[in-house]
Amino acid sequence: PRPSSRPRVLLKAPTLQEMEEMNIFEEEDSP
Amino acid sequence: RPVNIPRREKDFQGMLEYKKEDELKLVKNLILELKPRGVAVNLIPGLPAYILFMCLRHADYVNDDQRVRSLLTCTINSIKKILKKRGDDFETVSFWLSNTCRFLHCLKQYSGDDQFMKHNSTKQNDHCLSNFDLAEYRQVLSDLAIQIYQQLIKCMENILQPMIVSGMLEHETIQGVSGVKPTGLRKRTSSIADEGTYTLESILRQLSAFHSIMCQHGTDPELIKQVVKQQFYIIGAVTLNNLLLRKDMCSWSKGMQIRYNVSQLEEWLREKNLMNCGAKETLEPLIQAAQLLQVKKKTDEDAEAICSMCKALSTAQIVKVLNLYTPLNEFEERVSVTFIRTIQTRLRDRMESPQLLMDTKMIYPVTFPFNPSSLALETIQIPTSLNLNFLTRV
Repeated sequence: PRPSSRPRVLLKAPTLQEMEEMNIFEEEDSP
Repeated sequence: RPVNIPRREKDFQGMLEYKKEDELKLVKNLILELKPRGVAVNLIPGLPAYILFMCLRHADYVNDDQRVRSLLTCTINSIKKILKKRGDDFETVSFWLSNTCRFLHCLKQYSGDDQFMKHNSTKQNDHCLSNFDLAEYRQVLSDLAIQIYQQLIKCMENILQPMIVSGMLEHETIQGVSGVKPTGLRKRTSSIADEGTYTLESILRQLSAFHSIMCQHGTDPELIKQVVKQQFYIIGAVTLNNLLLRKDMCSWSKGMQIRYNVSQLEEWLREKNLMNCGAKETLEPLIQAAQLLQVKKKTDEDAEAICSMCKALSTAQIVKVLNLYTPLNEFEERVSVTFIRTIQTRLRDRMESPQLLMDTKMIYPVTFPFNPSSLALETIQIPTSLNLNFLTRV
């Protein structure tokens, strides 16, 4: 069991589309 | 050989530590450059998903929300990227569908949410995420899994489509039934040379190949069932549509051949223990069309029998088959106009769409039922072939 009863923090997630827009492969993808 | 210095398994907590700057290297080696047909063949099913989850657990353990977000975004984008690049390769798509689902199952199983912990061991409960609730990310992963599923169906359809008409309708395996061609019909010339013609056997072999790849990737059994149901729907819809457009396919003997082919498909389902996945039911319109080719079509009683038998066919489809029906020999007759009118009158109150052809692009909605794993994270070792020696077992 978890050491404390502290609630977990909800991480807000971007949508799939928004994720794609933060292009992590920018350098690799650019011509 | 494990990457790390051997330690007793009980000392591990089922996490993988990595440096922030190694994150891109992690997804590059584990997602972008992993060949499902090469190194991945010998991996335990779902290993990439477990590795990614164990890295995520460590980011959660050190309470670094930026790291958790970044790893999840990087993982999802890498999976999308590899599918953009190799989306026409069934093995790649199947591999990432099963791993995406496994990753999603891990996020649920170790979420700390009671509804997903029922089958966990005590140790697995100890391994639940400590700091973050990733419910929103689970939704994003589920959306991604739906996209991958649809891609898998398209991919499978591209392979299967060219085989269907030839294997289900044109190729004749029952000897002596239709040696005589219907009068006035010439053999339809096929664009495929005879030696390249697909048979029912080719279709069955292809279905087995798809099935074996998905099993090898550890795809959830419930998901395999949905893929198979969709495959059978496509086979049934494409076959029926072609039958409805070709006079040379509307004869008593073609009805016989289709029924034989359907029985072989059912036999395949039985062999794979997939009789309860709803696949057979998707063939019902085709089965009824084949029966319609074979029953008597003369008296009022025949009309009544046809109307109660062909519940999965629309009036337009029934009438079309009757109009196209072509006798093979002097013992048979064309279907009379009066008989067709009788059928139309009997069916006029049916509430149905007037559409003649089936929608071959229709995809059944997919679901990913939760499928927890009994695998103990602390026992997972990383094969050196994955080039992940920058990860440390914790």
